Amino acid sequence: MQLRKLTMQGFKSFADRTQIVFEPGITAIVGPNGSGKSNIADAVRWVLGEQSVRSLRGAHMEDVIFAGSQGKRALGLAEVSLTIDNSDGQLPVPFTEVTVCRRLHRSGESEYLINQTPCRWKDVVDLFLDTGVGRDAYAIVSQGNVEALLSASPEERRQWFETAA
Amino acid sequence: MQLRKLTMQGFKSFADRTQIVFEPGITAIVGPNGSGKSNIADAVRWVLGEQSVRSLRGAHMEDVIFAGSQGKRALGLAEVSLTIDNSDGQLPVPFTEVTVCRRLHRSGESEYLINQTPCRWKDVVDLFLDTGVGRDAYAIVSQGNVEALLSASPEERRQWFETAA
Amino acid sequence: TQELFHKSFQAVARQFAELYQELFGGGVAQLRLVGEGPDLDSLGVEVMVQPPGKKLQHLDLLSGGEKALAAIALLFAFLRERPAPFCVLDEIDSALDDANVERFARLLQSFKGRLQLIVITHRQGTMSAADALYGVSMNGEGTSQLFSVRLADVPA
Amino acid sequence: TQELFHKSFQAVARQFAELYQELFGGGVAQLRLVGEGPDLDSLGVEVMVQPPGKKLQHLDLLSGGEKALAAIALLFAFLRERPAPFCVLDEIDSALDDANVERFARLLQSFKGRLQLIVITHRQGTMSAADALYGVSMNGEGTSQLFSVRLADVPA
Ligand SMILES: Nc1ncnc2c1ncn2[C@@H]1O[C@H](COP(=O)(O)OP(=O)(O)OP(=O)(O)O)[C@@H](O)[C@H]1O
Ligand SMILES: Nc1ncnc2c1ncn2[C@@H]1O[C@H](COP(=O)(O)OP(=O)(O)OP(=O)(O)O)[C@@H](O)[C@H]1O
Ligand SMILES: [Mg+2]
Ligand SMILES: [Mg+2]
Repeated sequence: MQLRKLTMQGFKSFADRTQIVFEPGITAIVGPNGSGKSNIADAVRWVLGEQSVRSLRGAHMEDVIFAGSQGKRALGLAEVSLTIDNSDGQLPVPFTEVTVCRRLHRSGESEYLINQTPCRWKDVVDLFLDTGVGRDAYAIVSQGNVEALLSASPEERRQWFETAA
Repeated sequence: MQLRKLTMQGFKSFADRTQIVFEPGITAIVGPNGSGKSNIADAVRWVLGEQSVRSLRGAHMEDVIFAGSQGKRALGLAEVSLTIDNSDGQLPVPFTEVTVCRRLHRSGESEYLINQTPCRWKDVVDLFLDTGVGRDAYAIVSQGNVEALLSASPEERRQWFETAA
Repeated sequence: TQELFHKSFQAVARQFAELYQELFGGGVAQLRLVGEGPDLDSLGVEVMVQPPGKKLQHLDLLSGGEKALAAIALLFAFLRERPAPFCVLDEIDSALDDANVERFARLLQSFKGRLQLIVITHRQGTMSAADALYGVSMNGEGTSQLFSVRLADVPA
Repeated sequence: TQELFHKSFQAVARQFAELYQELFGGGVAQLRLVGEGPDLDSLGVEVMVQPPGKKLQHLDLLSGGEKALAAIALLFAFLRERPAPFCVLDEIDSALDDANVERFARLLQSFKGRLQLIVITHRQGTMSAADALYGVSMNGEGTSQLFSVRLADVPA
């Protein structure tokens, strides 16, 4: 399984359709403070099914929809798609390329799609269940959170082992 | 009021007597991770009368006494002195130079001295009361704490204004 | 002391708005009193900031560096209004990008003369603002030692 | 699953000890199971580390950079034992000094074939370890835009 590309539109500060292509090795994301780097990490967390508003740094889920800036009006829809190369068959679907898409309308209505086919939230979570990138895994370390691995309680640490087992 | 010098001995990782002379302008302290920079900030906080073990990053007050390393045995005493130029008379004592000293023995016995004269903890705290460097002022910002100024509760923020008034 | 409180609040709020604009090169920052009043205990202080080009934001939505820089503006607004003789700052620049480190270094220099600043840092931009530089290192015995670095030796 | 748990615990503990020594150039790191057992729910995992030249420490006494580096060793110990296909790391190098940033960059490179790494950073040392570099900036309208930076353009 390899990440191919991430497409964001109306997600946080990415008002316009923006695409990032990932390399097989190390992709570095750089830029000034407040330019939108952590919003990219949030987009990856969100498209994989994240439900906790806190871990997306907002107060309500609607906070992920572009809220407007001095030069642009607020939008009514946030959409993120993640395209994955599945030629090794790690994801339990009969496709060599899988695109997961998540949308949220300002009305509160949310949509999930796997390869353009509407599905439920649970289908997206199940898709990634045994891959180690599920919602609560250590595969996404948010800004300022690296030391949380050390300062977790002994019980919490034990639980990582259980998911790792 | 200007800081002249800080002397540490047996305080945290400063086993040997170490002195740092301060300039009137900006003094920068640099060095590798774990070399002892934040311990210097802790020494300043401690000599001014800090009583909270948490804000000195320890579990017990004895954690400020040099606990030994691979090359040196643990010591039984931590001592920090801060020498201040008081030629402007801001500190309410009749001296142009004031040295505050604090000691802690492993037995738990602690000592305070102002210009070599033993005194109580309260005398040290009273000395700095209206200068803005008292224990809970914003004059010492610990590592990782800068955002605490913003994330404090509205009531906590009001209290800064009261001390500032 | 209510009189004094409100006077000091207004002064710090003005300084905060000014320093924020200086550090961010624009934008808006406000301190607002919330609560019924007039009893001081029932009052709280709200912080609202708007980075240049953006809308007024809830503090949580700010980025790591934007929060750190706004906190620095608030800290120095206090230091302007109620000067402490010295200030110890331990790596408050770690979330800043290189351009903001330069702005922070300029802010430090503008406060020279008002108070003594003792700044712990790993960032070159901050080091080059210093009048004196001390290096700390671990010696072979696992204990800390201090040495003074001549400013001429710092890599540009 | 108790069998599996203990096997996975031993493997991660071994990797943690190894990676810690690699990152710190020495020292000791241990994971220990605490609690009565054998029921998994009654068990917890303790972390003990000893930076080179120092005594075994309580985690609280470690410095900011020592904690971050130890946490990175633990994270990559997990990633070695239970490889995830990719990992997103948001400024986990901000507390590190320049020498430790270099060690971190070498660690990233040693993980290259195992998984995809997406690393958000302000540090030069980490940038130079990358195969591809994306720059993000705010455009005149106050929205984010992305551009790909040719690696040849990164200042050495
Ligand atoms: N009582 C003590 N006796 C001996 N060593 C101690 C004591 N208390 C703390 N230390 C040591 O001091 C070190 C931490 O020092 P400090 O936090 O000042 O580092 P630092 O220079 O600020 O590093 P960083 O750049 O990572 O923040 C720890 O490694 C710890 O072992
Ligand atoms: N829903 C939204 N609509 C518009 N802008 C948003 C929205 N949510 C967040 N933002 C903007 O995104 C910016 C923060 O972006 P982000 O946290 O990604 O910055 P960053 O590049 O990680 O910066 P740093 O280097 O300081 O960590 C904030 O200034 C905020 O205004
Ligand atoms: Mg960020
Ligand atoms: Mg430190």
